[in-house]
Amino acid sequence: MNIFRLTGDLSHLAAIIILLLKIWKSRSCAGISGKSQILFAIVFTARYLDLLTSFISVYNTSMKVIYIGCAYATVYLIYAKFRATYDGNHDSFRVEFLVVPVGGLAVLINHTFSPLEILWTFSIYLESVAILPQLFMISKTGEAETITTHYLFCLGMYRTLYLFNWVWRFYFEGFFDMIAIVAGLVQTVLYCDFFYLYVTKVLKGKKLSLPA
Amino acid sequence: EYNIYGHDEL
Repeated sequence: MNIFRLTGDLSHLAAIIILLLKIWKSRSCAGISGKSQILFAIVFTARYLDLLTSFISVYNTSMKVIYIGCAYATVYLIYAKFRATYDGNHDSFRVEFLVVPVGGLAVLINHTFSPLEILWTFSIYLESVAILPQLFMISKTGEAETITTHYLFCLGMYRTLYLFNWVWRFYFEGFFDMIAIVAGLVQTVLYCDFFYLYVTKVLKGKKLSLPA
Repeated sequence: EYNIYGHDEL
């Protein structure tokens, strides 16, 4: 455990909690892509099946349980409890264009050709693109609530901090996982445009709105 | 080196 990984995990946790609280307090999931949230629930489920097979640490297990629990709670709030506020018309990204190629890639490029390992690889690839329906929704409506941008910033920072973690682990532990690193790079690059808007607009007190 | 003992990251 190093500082980049810990702050990355906490940033990830903060993102998840911010989103849950935003929906719960406003009693609305307007502007949130339910499709992205379903993809994240699939990501956590596929990746953390090792909860049943291996124990790493109390920290590791509890974070996994919290991430999975929160992901399903978010999906429940969007598709059941506050379904009336869900903006399905603007959440029109075709997720099969992500899931199918990512599934194929996981079968072709993985560390070990075993069911659990392929599911882990699938989750890593899928996570790197799971935010696309949300970014697509924002580009379609042309705006995002400020609290939604805080969520996206924390979520983007999480994988960015993991990149530093991987550099650290490579130098000090000789550890590297090429699949995670390449997918993490892709994931971080997808947020670059958003990071720019967050710094130039949201941090200066303006609402995030895109030119028509 | 890939960690053969499993994935220890989240």
